[in-house]
Amino acid sequence: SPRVVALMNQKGGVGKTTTAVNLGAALGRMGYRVLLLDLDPQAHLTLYLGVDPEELEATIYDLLVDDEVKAEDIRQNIEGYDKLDVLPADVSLAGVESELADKVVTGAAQSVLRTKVRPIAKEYDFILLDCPPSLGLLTINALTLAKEVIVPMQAHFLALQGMGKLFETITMLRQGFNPSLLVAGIVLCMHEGQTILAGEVIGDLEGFLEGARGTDEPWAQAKIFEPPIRRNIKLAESPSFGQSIFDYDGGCNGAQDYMKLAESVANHELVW
Amino acid sequence: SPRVVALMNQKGGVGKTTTAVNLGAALGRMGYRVLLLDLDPQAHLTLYLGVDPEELEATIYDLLVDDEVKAEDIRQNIEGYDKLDVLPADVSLAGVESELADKVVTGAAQSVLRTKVRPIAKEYDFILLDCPPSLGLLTINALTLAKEVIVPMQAHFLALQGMGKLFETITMLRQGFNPSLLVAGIVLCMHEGQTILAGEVIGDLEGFLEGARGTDEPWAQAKIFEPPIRRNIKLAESPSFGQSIFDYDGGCNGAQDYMKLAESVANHELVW
Ligand SMILES: Nc1ncnc2c1ncn2[C@@H]1O[C@H](COP(=O)(O)OP(=O)(O)OP(=O)(O)O)[C@@H](O)[C@H]1O
Ligand SMILES: Nc1ncnc2c1ncn2[C@@H]1O[C@H](COP(=O)(O)OP(=O)(O)OP(=O)(O)O)[C@@H](O)[C@H]1O
Ligand SMILES: [Mg+2]
Ligand SMILES: [Mg+2]
Repeated sequence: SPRVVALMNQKGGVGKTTTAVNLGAALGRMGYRVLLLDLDPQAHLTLYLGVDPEELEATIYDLLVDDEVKAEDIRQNIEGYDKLDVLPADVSLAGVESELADKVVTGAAQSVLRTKVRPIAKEYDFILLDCPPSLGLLTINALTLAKEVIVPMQAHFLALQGMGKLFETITMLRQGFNPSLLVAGIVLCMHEGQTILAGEVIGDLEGFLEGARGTDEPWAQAKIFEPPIRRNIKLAESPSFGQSIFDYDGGCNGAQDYMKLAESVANHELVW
Repeated sequence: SPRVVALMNQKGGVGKTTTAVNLGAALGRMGYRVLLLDLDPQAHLTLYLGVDPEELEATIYDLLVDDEVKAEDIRQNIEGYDKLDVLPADVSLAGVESELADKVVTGAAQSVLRTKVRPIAKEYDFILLDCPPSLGLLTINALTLAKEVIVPMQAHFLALQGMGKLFETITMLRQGFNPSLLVAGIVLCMHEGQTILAGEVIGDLEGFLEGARGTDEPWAQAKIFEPPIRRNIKLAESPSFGQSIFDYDGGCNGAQDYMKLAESVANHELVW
């Protein structure tokens, strides 16, 4: 059965979408069968891969609010890979919280994505979930479906502040909807390794993770994945061509970093 | 009466908080009386200015949900300025949407901030509102209180995608809660002017804004403010010291850019 990984961080603009697309594409190039889910009403993952949300008849919004709609009805195939598919989003996804409000108390609103993705999950080796910059219902649906969490972040002070709340949310999910949810690790994005700030933030993170080793915290097996993803303007250019970094400029730093990251992620098997 | 400016963009990590703090501090150094509001449950503006949200007895959350709490009860003064105050946030602000859900249909939920800030507004020349990366109730409260909107953004492809939705939201606010709301302009943040991507994005933006000149669109008077704020690691370091860029490193590019931006903003008076 597939590894199901949520790319989550309520801090905005840290590299969640860029990591979901390019880690996914790298795993695809390694021969894994990959499904990407766009759970952000901004539909940036969908746009990044060159899919026009306005031309789609149905998206993840319909999957979540319409009992008749199945995952395979909305699935889009990305050309050039053995099996790289996406469940696309569009702006109407912003309305899902109010649409499902009366189903929150029973837990149906939080687990609808898990129910809808389960029938196609076994076709894949990796399922990556791109989350919006919030801890609302869409992120909760991702954490209910996911088996593991990867946290994209920048080695900046403000980004570090939210980690406590992020880990607290994961602990709460384990109490209710998803008792086996684990944190796989942290991916450093837009990394400027030579700065003092980066060194300090990484020191803080490593100290925190080392302190949890051997405990039963959900992040006891988490690590900072190597390599960090260096800041590289090609990664900001590739979405405007609707291409992953590999199709846009396969030789650049961004492509090298994400390919190595994919190998690290593939090799970091968590123990439940 | 004060200029009331919302720093908003639903795209995450574009420089909203960094701009609210440092534009505010620059206006303060120019002698203006400035009030900053932190409307993000991440409480990043509060943290940036060295205020610890966990030590506060009451924050903007209490202002919004408790009829007894007044703005002056939660106001914090920032030392070193004639008059630079902040209405701080804390994580409990994330609960405000559900707390006020039954007041949405009447419009009370969307206008509570305007009601609560009105009594102290006349003490200030500028009131800056830092918004979270979403178009939910907190941002709507900001747009109901504000007279003008400044959009911090990066000159990146993904950031450009959300402008349509952002402007659509402003148009909708004008139909209901705030008929005189206008877009003052765009601030380019973390700017890397030498990249082709930046040139293309700026070209798109300028074309769009020039096309609206003379129309009755809310962005007919909007411009791209000069100068762009250059990428500068000191701007990412200063929050870890709880200081604005001027107190942290007054001679750096970041301090120069924000001081010049403050002059541009102060001189760009909209006509209603
Ligand atoms: N390594 C990198 N080097 C340069 N630019 C990058 C890099 N990674 C991402 N970017 C750019 O930085 C911006 C933020 O990245 P991205 O949109 O992936 O973050 P996000 O966490 O998904 O944002 P949001 O919180 O809005 O969903 C984008 O414009 C993206 O193109
Ligand atoms: N000009 C700049 N140069 C370098 N780093 C910057 C600059 N402006 C902001 N930053 C850093 O980039 C990150 C994003 O900025 P900031 O937090 O202000 O964005 P935001 O739009 O408020 O994010 P959110 O959507 O999460 O509220 C922060 O870590 C900040 O320190
Ligand atoms: Mg994203
Ligand atoms: Mg912010």
